[in-house]
Amino acid sequence: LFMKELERIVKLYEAYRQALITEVETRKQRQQWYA
Amino acid sequence: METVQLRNHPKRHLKKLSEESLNKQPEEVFDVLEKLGEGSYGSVYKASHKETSQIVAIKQIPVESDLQEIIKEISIMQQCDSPHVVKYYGSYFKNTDLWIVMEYCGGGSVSDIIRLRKQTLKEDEIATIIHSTLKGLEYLHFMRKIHRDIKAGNILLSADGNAKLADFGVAGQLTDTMAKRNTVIGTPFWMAPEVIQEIGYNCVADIWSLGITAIEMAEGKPPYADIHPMRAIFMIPSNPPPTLRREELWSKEFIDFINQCLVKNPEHRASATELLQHPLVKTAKGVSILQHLINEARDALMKKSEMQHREVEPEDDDIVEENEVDSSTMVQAKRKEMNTMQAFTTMNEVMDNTMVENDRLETQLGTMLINSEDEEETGTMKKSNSPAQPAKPSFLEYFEQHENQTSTEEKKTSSQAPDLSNWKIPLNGDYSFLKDWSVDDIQMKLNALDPMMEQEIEEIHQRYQAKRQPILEAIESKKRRQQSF
Repeated sequence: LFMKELERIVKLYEAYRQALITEVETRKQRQQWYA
Repeated sequence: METVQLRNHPKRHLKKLSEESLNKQPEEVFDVLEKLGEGSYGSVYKASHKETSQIVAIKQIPVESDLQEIIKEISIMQQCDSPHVVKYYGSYFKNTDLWIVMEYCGGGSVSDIIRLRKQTLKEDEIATIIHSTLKGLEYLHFMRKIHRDIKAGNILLSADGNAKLADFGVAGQLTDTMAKRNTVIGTPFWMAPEVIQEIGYNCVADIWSLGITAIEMAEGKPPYADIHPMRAIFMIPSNPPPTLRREELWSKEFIDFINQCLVKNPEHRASATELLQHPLVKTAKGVSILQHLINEARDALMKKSEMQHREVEPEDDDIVEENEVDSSTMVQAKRKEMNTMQAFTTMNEVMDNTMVENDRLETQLGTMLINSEDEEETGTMKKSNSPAQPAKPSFLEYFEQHENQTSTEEKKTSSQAPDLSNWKIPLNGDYSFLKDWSVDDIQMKLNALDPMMEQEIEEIHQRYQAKRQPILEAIESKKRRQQSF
């Protein structure tokens, strides 16, 4: 159960991390395109 | 009952401590010479056995520590008799400490050698170390024991260069009724996929760890060492087996050896006996090629100690005394000595075959213990957290140490960091609100993600611990009544 709970949290954070990274990348690309 | 087993050679060798010796005060039997380092749950000292003049290592552990762990370590060492497993001579209770007397390994650990020389190992050196490590593993596995924490920090070298397995704090015993264990234990980066997945594992889990250790010796750190261990433990089972970063630098035998160890399916992974027949191991050179490593590490250690001694040597003697008693600098200096038993391995950034010391990038790679085995039907090996020290498994200590290490860095940016107590990550997967944030905001949230995750994990752990505690306490008190050394 403890491991399952850990896995759930890590996956949740992983998805959020990916979303944050993607957003930063998108902004960078957009900036480059405008430049 | 232990008996005197002193060989009648001109130079007598200590094999076990006699009943008579064990009934004396330890200071009457040993001269404690110097502190070697901090172990996983206490300090380790170098000492001389007065009767035989043999040098031994003494681990001093506060009795309030997790006694079950210690009893397990003693029990495993006691049952082993191999030149490739650190020997156990006996134990004493002294005031509030338990003294465990064991074999002294003059070469220090392989990770100490790498760290002190600031250089990773060459292929022939690695092959020689692997050769004797495999002999130790073959013996251990033959005895139906799993080490569960094989890494360079737990492979010690004798003064002549023979590798010996050490630190059995998390080792386990396989029995016929329990051929596969399912407890997540070990050090995250060295852990086999099946151990992480809790699908049951056996002796070949150590072989995976040996493969990771081979990479560690070659590159200075294990794969994924740069990423958060909690992320790593979910990447190890899902990613293909790790490989050397630059395979072109290594022989095909070495690459193949690592491939043989790092087979994800444990049923297809080679055993220690099989790997002893591998060309890399068969053609390994003698231990004499390790002598220069041991000497260089010893010189580096002496130089370091001298420098540290000079740094802390003030003009006034009174201040020296003050430092010795109260200064963490002194403890730190000692920690850098060759630990006979150590809990954490410090790795530095590696460039090819040369290690560049970079304190900022240091990673403390500690042993991880997730599920404690509360009760097993065999009763041979049980794992529980002592009621005296209930709350923290090693992986949480890892987080704390890691945080402490980077705290200076983090403090610099803490004024900008988001308030973790009020900020939660979205559970519904809708991240559209990110569009309203600035890049700086997003970057800040990214930086704060790992500490947040650790905090949540700690909270969950506390919750589970609170539920388990009464059961553990009952088991503990029952076991304490039964245990005797």
